[in-house]
Amino acid sequence: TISMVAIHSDGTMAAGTSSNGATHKVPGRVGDGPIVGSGSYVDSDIGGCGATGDGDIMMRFLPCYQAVENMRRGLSPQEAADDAVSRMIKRYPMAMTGIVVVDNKGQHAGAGSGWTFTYAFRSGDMKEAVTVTVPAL
Amino acid sequence: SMNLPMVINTWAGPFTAATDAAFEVLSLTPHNTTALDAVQIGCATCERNQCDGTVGFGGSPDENCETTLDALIMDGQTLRSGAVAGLRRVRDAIGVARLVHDYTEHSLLAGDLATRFAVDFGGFVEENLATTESLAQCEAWRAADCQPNYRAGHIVPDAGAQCGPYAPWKASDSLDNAELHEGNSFESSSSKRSHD
Repeated sequence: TISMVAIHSDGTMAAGTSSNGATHKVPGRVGDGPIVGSGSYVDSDIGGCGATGDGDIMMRFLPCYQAVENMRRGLSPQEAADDAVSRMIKRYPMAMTGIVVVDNKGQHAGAGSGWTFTYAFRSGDMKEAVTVTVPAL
Repeated sequence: SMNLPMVINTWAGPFTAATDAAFEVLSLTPHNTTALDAVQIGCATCERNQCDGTVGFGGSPDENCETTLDALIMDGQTLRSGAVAGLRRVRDAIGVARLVHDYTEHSLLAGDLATRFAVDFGGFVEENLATTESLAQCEAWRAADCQPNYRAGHIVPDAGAQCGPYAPWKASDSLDNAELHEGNSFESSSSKRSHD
């Protein structure tokens, strides 16, 4: 799954997700990718979020909606991401999750569980994308 | 004062081609490109490149060996969104999601009727989303008695050991041959688990 957040130089934001889902799924199964607040979520007043992982679990927690709302309540991107992931692994300790969170000023963080999650970003005058590795919670 | 524009996305490696594609349109043509455009271009890049096999055509085949696609796009200014789920036979899933966003009041179209919308309204071309690799992946799974398997609950035959077709277990069914599959083989072995 790719889940992406973009911030225009004018401050407007958008988010999106694209996935072919889980391998060997039951035909008809839909994952978290197209679910607003699960695959991704964005509010230009606050920030945005993208997610990947065990979609059948993650879509029950709307982790991206949770992360953006966490930032609305004053949490930093890292605190917001950690909280959203912690809510999932509290109930599903084995869940593989990864979310990337960015506020509307470009401050970003990631959190994940069950694997070593990575994310990429590029901003300002950077010449190429930079990768960030996120230790599992 | 802020380090903008900015693009950020899940994963690294082949996914950075999507990061760069989205960033460059925002950076090089800011007056002609929106954040929504950048996200669409970034995700479409991954769909075309198939990234690590979890995006786009030719990956993650279902039990019947078919690849279907899910995509979502959301505008942070309006909080409008468009999405497709279980999209069949159309490669550009994020493009169809953008059409849902731009030209309907809905949030999510699914399955064959999402395909019909893409073809009739957007002029998208229907094509087989399977590849030699995805078909081989599916055949290997079948050769391994369809293991691991997402089926769960009391079903016959035992999805923990056999391929289907499956049906709910009934009291009148025989209890011989370990036909009850109460667990989920994906949960029992994280190394075999798939993901979105």
